[in-house]
Amino acid sequence: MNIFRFLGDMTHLISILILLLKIYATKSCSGISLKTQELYALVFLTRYLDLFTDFISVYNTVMKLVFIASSLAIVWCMRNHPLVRRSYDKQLDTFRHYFLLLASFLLALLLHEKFAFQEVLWAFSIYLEAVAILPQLVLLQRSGNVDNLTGQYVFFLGAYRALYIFNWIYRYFIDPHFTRWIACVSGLVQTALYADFFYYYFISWKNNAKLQLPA
Amino acid sequence: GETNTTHDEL
Repeated sequence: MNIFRFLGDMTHLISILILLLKIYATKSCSGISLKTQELYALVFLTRYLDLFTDFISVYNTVMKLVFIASSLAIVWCMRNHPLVRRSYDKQLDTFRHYFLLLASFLLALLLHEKFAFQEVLWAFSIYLEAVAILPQLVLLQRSGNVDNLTGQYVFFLGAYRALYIFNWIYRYFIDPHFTRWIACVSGLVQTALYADFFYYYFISWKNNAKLQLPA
Repeated sequence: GETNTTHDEL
């Protein structure tokens, strides 16, 4: 494992911890898209089916379990916690995420490394992760104001994607057999979706001002 | 060696 991959995993973990902290400390999930969180839970559940079939490392197994458990916990809180669910911006979270599910599934049926149950679901999870942030970005754009923790959450999530690209570039040069076209192309698309957000994040950081997205 | 069907990344 190279440093980019490790830092990518860590920023991913930090983003989830920030989200859990926001929900726990403020008992609020305002600014957070339930649809994006549900898509992430589905991403982890469909991708990590190999927990039952392959053992890669203790690190790998623990991280997978943490991602599954934390994403399910977040979805549960947003749906069922008496205080948290009241703060959910349901009227702003209107992105048609079923369309993303359907498109990702059809693409996975067409493009996969092997036509096998687990492999098709793996490809599905990769495609779905690439676009799962869209409901969240749309919600932020619609609400305009982004609270500090929500802004940090999306920033770290984007940093994780960017670091994974460096990881692939590194692996490409170190291991000539490393060709993961599905993951790499999807990853590039996914990272590109954050470009706009990053732009406004750095502007607000430079001006030491509150993060605001244009309407 | 890494086989084509092992996904070692998260």
